[in-house]
Amino acid sequence: RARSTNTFNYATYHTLEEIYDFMDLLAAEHPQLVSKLQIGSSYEGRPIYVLKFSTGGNNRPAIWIDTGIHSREWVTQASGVWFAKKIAQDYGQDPAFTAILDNMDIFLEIVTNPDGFAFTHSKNRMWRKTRSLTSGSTCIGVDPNRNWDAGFGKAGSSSNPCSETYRGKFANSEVEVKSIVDFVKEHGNIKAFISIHSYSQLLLYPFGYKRESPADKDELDQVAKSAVEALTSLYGTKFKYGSIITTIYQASGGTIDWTYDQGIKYSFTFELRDTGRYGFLLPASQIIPTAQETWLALLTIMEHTLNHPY
Amino acid sequence: KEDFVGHQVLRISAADEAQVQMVKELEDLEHLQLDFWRGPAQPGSPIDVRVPFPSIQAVKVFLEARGLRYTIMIEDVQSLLDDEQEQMFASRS
Repeated sequence: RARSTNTFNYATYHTLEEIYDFMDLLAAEHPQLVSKLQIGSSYEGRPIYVLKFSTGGNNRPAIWIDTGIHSREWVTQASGVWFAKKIAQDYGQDPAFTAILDNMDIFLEIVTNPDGFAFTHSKNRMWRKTRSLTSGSTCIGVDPNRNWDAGFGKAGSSSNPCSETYRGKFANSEVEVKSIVDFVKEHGNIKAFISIHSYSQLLLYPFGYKRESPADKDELDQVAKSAVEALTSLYGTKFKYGSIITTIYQASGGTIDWTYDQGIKYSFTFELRDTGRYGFLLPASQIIPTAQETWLALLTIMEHTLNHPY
Repeated sequence: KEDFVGHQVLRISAADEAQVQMVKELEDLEHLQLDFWRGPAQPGSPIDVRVPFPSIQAVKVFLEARGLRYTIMIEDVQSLLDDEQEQMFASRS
C-alpha cells in the first residue's frame, strides 16, 4: 500500500481496494479541499464513493466527472486517480485552475461501477456491465450506459439480458446509475457533466438516442473543438468530436443524454486512447500520457463552464 | 478466472450498409460468444470484435464468404493480459 499520494504509482493499474485507499490518503492529506462522499452502495453492496473538491461556499455551481462506468475500460479509472491528484496539487499553484476551484466545486467519481471493476480483477478482465441478476435469465449485468432515462428502450440498446448493451428492465434499474441520478437531482447546481470511457479517441456531446441536434449544438461543438485542440497539443493524439449518434453510433439510455435533458448544458463523453491497437488492454505505460492530455481538454471545458454561467 | 488463450480481436471494415447488416447478423449468433468492442455502426467506421478461439474459424469463413475485409488487431488476448498482470505485480514489488 502506498503511504502517501506522492508515493502512489500512477503508472500502473490498481485494484478497487488500492483505489479506495488512495481516496482516503488524498482526503487525509488535503482535509480543507477534499472530502469523500458515499452516494450509495452497488448491487453487491460495495460503497460507491465520490470525491468532492471544494474551497468553500454552499452548494456552489459544480462540475461532475466520472470514470469507469464500463468496468473493463481500465485506463479511465486510472486516469481518474491521476485527475484527483492533479486537482489537489494544482489548486493554489496553477492560476487558471485555482480560479475554477475558487468559484466551483468538482465531483469526481473514479469507480462508477465497483462490482464490475472488482470482477475484472477477480474473474473476467473483459467484463463491461454491472453485476446485477436478471430474473428469468442466466445472463448477468446491465450496460450502465444504456440504463438512463433518456430515450430509454429506443433503438441503440438491447432487450436481451445476454447482450453487452442490455438496457435493463427499466430506466435507473441499476443502483450504480440511480445513485448518480439522485445525487444530481439533490445537488441541483451541476453545470458540467463529463463521463469518461475508452477507447476510440473521441469527444462526444448529445444526443445518442436521436438525430435531432441539441439546442446548444453550436456552442457544444465549439467547446469540443477547443478541448480537442488542447488535448492534441500535448502529444499530437488525434481526437474526433461531434454528437454521439453522428460520430460513433446510435445509443439510447445514455448518461449525457439524460444529464443534458436535466438542463446540464455542458454534457460531454470522452472515449480515451487508443484507436484500436490495444483497445481496452491499453498498456499501463500509456496511463499518464493519456491522463495528461485528457486533463488539458477537461480544463478547457471547465474554464468555459466557469466563464459562461447559466 | 476467465482465460482468453487464443482469443483474437478482429477489426472488420464494412464498406457499405449491406455489409454493416451482415456484421449485425453475426452479432445475433449467440453461440459464437462474440464480444463487440466497437459495434457495427455506419459504413467506414471500424468494427472491433473479440472472437473466442473455438469461434475463430467460423467467423473468418463467414467474413471471407461475404467479402468482408478484416485485420487481426490482437493476435492473442491472453498474452496481453499476461503482460498487464506482470506489469501490475512488478510495479507493486
